Amino acid sequence: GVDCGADSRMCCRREFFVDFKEIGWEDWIIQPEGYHMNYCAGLCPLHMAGIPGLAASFHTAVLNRIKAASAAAAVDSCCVPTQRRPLSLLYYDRDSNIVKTDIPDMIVDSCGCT
Amino acid sequence: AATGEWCPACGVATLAPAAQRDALLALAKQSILAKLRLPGRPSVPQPPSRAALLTALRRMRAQRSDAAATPGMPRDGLQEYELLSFAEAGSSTSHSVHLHFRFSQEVAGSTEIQQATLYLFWAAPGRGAQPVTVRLLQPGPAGPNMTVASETRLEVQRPGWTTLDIGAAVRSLFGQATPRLTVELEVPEDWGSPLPSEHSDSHWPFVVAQARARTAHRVHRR
Repeated sequence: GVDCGADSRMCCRREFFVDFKEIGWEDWIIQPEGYHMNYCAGLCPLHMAGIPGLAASFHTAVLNRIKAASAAAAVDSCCVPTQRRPLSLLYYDRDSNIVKTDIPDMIVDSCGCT
Repeated sequence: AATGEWCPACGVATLAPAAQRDALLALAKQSILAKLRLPGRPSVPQPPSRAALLTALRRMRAQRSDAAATPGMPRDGLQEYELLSFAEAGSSTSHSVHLHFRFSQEVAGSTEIQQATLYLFWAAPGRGAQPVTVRLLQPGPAGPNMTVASETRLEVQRPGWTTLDIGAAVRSLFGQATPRLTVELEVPEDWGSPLPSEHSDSHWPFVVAQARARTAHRVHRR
């Protein structure tokens, strides 16, 4: 996958960190200190459909260009997460118990076009 | 699922930077609360003492290294939970002590208990073995009267930790509207208080439970 730069237009992963202190949640979430809420953004022209990030092989790109040229589909594909991992949380519930859990698929590691 | 020309991810990009940030923060909060099945952020709790917490975490880690499975890691995609519940002191007499453990309905209603262990630390028991009876009490199905879920007799020889498997009791508790477990300790009259003083000691009683998200019934096809 590709991480977004300042002027990225194509499908990439944009990093976004939610600091629990900043949103006033540090009193009930013990760990971690924040949430890496990365997300996918950017354009997915038709010839990039099915490419897991921009670093796909030359052959895949050529095949997709042929597909695009055939105009089999008229709608652009979507820039979506292709790899995700869980967010581990240690927090106090409302009875002051301590709960540890892994919420699956909460952190986006890479993005690609559908 | 793209509708028309727009992908869901494109919506965020069309907002102004400040609005975009607010939208993402709101989304993050909503997403975390929804995944934890919480209606809102819990109000500021009364956390247990740091010493009690550290001791409990150390003992949890020791128990985990003994077990074959690694809790907390989702197998078969089901979310797993580890719960650490510290006792609240209840009424006591010269020969009995009551401890209460409360579990949140959010977790209790959506998970099933895999394992639960009660940790009790005996303060100086005096000379010789002391007989202790540990009773697990639950609210009865018909009303507030407590019923005995299990009873265990122990001989306490020296100060130290005792662990009791209370999985069955906590499991049945999690199906109830008010998931509250009471532990009654019956001790010899001349022992005094068998437990350390509340919140001032690193040996305060606690329960460690492992739970897993409930699954809807699966339909198998051939």
